[in-house]
Amino acid sequence: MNIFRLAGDMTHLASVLVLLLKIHTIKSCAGISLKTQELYALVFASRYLDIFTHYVSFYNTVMKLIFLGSAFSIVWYIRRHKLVRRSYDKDHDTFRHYFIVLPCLILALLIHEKFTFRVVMWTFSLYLEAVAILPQLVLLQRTRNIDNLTGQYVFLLGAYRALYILNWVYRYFTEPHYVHWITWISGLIQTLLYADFFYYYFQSWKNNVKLELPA
Amino acid sequence: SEDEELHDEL
Repeated sequence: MNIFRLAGDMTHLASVLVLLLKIHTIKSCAGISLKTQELYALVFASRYLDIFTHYVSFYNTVMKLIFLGSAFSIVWYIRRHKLVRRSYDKDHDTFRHYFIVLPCLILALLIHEKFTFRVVMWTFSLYLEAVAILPQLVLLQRTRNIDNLTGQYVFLLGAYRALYILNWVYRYFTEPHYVHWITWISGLIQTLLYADFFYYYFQSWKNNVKLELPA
Repeated sequence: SEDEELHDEL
């Protein structure tokens, strides 16, 4: 564990807590894409299959349980909770996310480090996570007034993977043979997808104006 | 092993 990875995990945890705070306290999911939440639930389900068979550390197990539990409860809230579901903008959350699941699965079957069920599913989760934010970014372009919590949620979610890139750089220089191109390229693409969001988020913060993404 | 090293991250 290094400071970049810990900072990344804490940033990821913070993004989940911000979203849960928004949904649980003000019972609203305005501006939040259910499709991105469903994709993330699938990311964690396919990445943490070995949560009980491959013990890494107490920290690792606890964090996996938090990410799994929060992802599925957020999907449940938006789908089932009578108050929350009312604020779900289903007319604008129209990204056909099923069309990105299959290509990620096929790509994982073609490009992976080892052809075992565990590694292929893990690789699938990496490819899927790289594009999981797309429905959310599309929805933000269609959402007029993005509230602060939603903006913070997306920012933290993007920032966590950027910190993971620093972690990979650190591990590359400190651990011999630590080379994982699939992880690195997926993580880089994932972070680059946030580039214009980061730009507009920074502009809104600097000029102290409402966050708006041009359509 | 390679596997463990990969999967020690979240």
